[in-house]
Amino acid sequence: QFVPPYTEDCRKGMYPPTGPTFKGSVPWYKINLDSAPRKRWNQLINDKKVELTNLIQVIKDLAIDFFPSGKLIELVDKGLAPLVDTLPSPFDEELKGIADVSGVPLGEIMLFNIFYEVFTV
Amino acid sequence: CTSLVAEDKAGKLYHARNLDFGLFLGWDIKNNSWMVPEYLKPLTVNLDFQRNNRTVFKSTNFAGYVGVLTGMKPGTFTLTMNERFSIDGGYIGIIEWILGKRSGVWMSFLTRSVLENATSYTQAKDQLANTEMLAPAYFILGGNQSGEGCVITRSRTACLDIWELDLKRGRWYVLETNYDHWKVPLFLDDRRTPAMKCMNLTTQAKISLESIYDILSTKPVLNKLTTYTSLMDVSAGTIESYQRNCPDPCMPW
Repeated sequence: QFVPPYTEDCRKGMYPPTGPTFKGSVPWYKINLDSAPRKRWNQLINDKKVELTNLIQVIKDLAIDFFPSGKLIELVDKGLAPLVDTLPSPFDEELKGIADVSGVPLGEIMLFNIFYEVFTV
Repeated sequence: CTSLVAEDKAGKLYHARNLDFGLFLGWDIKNNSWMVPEYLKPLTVNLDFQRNNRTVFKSTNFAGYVGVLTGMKPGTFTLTMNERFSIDGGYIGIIEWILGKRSGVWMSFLTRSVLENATSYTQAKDQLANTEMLAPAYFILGGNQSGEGCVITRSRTACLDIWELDLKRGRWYVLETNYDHWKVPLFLDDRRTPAMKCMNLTTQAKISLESIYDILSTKPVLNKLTTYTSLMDVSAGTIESYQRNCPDPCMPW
């Protein structure tokens, strides 16, 4: 139907994925749990740091829309970063490793990783 | 999000999900879509977590996110997580955490730990049902034996319900969106009814990864928030994920 909720007949023949509802396949990466937590994400983050930075930027732009003073971002950068040390191992070191390689501030990587809990706000 | 676990006539189990995210986080007028999902899609990756060069578990993640929302321990169990809304939500957990009460576990770190450490469907179910959390959630868990499939409805501190497959009573699948399964979903966001209609039309005899992909491609189960679709076959140990688009007309959620 062409009015919300735009329901349609149950689709058939969509697999293998092609056409307008298929945006792209998903690449594979290995994460070696024997390597140090701080290093195990390096290859992936090196490959994806541009996309990660773009995502973080779009969320920061949204934050600026709501809080033009930039105080919220400052709060994230200064307030969330120290919370990383309260996380259980190996998550604390993994987030630091991701911040190291991506160049994204640690507080913002923390926000990304606890966004589920934050989103309820 | 929409997650399901289904058992076919031969007792084979399938677990699949649409990962929807980014509601109200900025609308892109030019492209008629939410902004955040468009930045999450290119970050979607499949991960093979290994120890001693052997697979411990696999998952579909957003690069930079170390927890797990979609994962599988090959030959053992599959796990997805859908958001659950509650006034007693994650923000309370965060305030408690900041004030020093740290007995709860962050949702995606719990799922990651379960996939890393649990060695059976039963053990995984027990850990997901009984570990105190910072935020409420739905955990959708599939096993590798007939009948092993359930939706665990969690508050931050308790397990409210475990809804299991029950083939004797004709419950050959369990399906969860973002509302308690014993309640009517919000009338503005009923993806459950169209999804279950398509599951019932497909029937247990014809359920497969292909037909499940069809169901997860049907609007409004597929919507503007859908970033990827994952299909998991626990006995084959395969997880395949695809970035999605929802061409207009399409529901914003």
